[in-house]
Amino acid sequence: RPLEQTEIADLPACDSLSPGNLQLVSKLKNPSGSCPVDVSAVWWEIAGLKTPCIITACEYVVSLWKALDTWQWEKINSWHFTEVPVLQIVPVPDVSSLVCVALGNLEIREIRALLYSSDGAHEKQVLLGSGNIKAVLGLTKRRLVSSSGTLCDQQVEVMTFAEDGGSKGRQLLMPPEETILTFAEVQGLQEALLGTTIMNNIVIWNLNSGQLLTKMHIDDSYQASVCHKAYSDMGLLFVVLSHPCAKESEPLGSPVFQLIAINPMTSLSAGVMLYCLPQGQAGRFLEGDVKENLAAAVLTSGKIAVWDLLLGHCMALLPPVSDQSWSFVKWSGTDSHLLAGQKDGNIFVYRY
Amino acid sequence: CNEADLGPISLNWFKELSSEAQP
Repeated sequence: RPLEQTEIADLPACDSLSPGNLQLVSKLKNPSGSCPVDVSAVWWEIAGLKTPCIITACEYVVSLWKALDTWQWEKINSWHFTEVPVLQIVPVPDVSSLVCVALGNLEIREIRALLYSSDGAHEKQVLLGSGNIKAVLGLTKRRLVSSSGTLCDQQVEVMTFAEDGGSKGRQLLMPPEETILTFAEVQGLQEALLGTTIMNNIVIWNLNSGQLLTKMHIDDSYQASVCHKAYSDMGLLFVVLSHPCAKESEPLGSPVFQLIAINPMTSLSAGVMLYCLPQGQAGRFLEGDVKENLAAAVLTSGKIAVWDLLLGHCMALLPPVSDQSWSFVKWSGTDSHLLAGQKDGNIFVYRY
Repeated sequence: CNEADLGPISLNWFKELSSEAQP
């Protein structure tokens, strides 16, 4: 077995108040040394078979890990970067054997597609875009949306992937007159794309026509809200936001996520649910991920909290393991696992 | 939330907004 492999770790200690529903199944020990920044679970074709894999990103190295039978991980490829560090992994749904990464310092300067085939014939990076990139998201149907430029010349572009990872086509969307912070697909409306802006507006595009359909202001109680999930139901648009700037002294507790309903016809919105920490728990949202009805967040306290968005309850609180605060968390795109990373490079895989 | 607070709702809001928006 290669040296760069993982071990099966003991279950981390959970206090009696927060056993939650998280069960540790595997630990991936990343020996790469540099600062870990992100993790993602993807499908990769290895020896002709689609295999669940984990992608880890450190500042200058992105690694591909293949699952072995015993919940251990074998590193099968690394992509190295020398000039610009990696900021985030950008998984693209409906695409296997390809992952995108955003590189930059404080802001994204480049987006690259990373490819590798187990025959070793196709290991490469493809530069997809460069410049002053503000936001990027992988979309269903092999697409990637990004916004770039300054306010005066902001460009919102959807790229479709060819099989070799290159660009098959590019389409421009009408830019709003304010900087876009995040994108989200709208479940239930395949051709709709949602964006949140720096002015606390939500914008909706028609991905077929490129039209900017509407701009809707949301409550100013929380600035710079980030959209993690959006779905259309019964004529309303439901949006799950996180509030990195929320104060911990809110009377209702500490809202980490919020579900709001918006009527796109009138632009009127109403709060549906606040997802707060249990009483006695402190912490603000640092970063997080939402998949289906589950939301996970790394908190300023160093813990990870998981909410069931339908029940509205915090379902699990995961304390730091070995006194190492959590630094990032992602739901697996290949199964119902939670991937949690620490600053020392360890990635823990939990079954929920 | 109270639907009355959000004004008249259309199940086809995406289609309607697409037909009204600038091409």
